[in-house]
Amino acid sequence: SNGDASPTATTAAHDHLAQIISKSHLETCQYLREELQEMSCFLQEEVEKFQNKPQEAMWQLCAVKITDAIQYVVEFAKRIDGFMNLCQNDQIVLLKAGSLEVILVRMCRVFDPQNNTVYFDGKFAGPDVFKSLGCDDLIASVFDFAKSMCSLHLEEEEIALFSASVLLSADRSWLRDKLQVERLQQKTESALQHVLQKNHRDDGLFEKLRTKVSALRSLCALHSQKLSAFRAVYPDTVRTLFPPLYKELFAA
Amino acid sequence: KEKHKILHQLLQNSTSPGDL
Repeated sequence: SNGDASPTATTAAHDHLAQIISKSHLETCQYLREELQEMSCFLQEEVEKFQNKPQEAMWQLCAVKITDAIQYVVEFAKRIDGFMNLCQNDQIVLLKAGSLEVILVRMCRVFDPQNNTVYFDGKFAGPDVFKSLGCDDLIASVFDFAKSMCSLHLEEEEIALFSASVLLSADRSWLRDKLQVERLQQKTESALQHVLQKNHRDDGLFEKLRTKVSALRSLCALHSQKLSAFRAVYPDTVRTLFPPLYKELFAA
Repeated sequence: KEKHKILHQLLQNSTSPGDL
C-alpha cells in the first residue's frame, strides 16, 4: 500500500497479488503433491547403488537435478508480477542469488518428515542415498531445513508468497535498481502477511519465516563451498559434464 | 550477457515448464 489506498483496496490488491503468485507457483512447481503420494522409498539395494557410485557421477546427477529444478524457478520468476519489468541485470542477479534458495523452500513440498526422505530421481530418498557426494554435513543441514519447514505446515499459497519474497530479496549485491526490487519485495511480504492473517495462522509465523532466510543463505554458502572443494579435485568433470546452466549460476 | 548466456536465453524465451 502507498498509504493513500483504502483498506478495502489494499485487501483487494493483496488478494490479487497472492492469487497471481499462487497460480505461477502451481504452474511451475515441477511436482504435484498428489502425484508424489503414490511414490515409494528406495529399497536398500537401490540405496547401495547410489552409495557405490563414484563421487563425480553422483555430483553430476545432483547437478542435473538441481538444474532441472532451476528451470522451473526461472519460469516462476518470469510469472511474478513486476519481475520482468526489472532490468535484465537485476533479473539475473536475483536468480543467481535466489534460485537455489527457492528450490530449498520448495523442497518441503517433496519431503516426507515421517521418515526423513525427499523425492529424488523417481523415489523417496533418505540422507544415506547422498553419501557418495562426500558432503554429509551439507546433506544433513538440507534435510534438517526441510524438516523444519515442514513443521510449519505451510499451505501452497503461503509457500508461493514466501518463495517470491525470497527471490525478490533487495539486499543482493550488484542490483542496479535496489529500490524497485525493494518495492516488489515489500508488496509480496505484505501479501504474505495478509494471507497468513486470512488463514488464521499463528502470529509468530511471519517472523519464523524471516528467520528461515538466514538459514537459506547459510545452506547456499555451504553448497558453494562444497562445489569449490569438489571442483578443485575434479575440474574436468565440472567443465565437461556439469550442465551449463548450473555452471553459470554456481561455478562462474 | 555472454557470462549468463543460458539464463539470458531462458528469460527471453516464452517457454513453459512443460517444454523444458
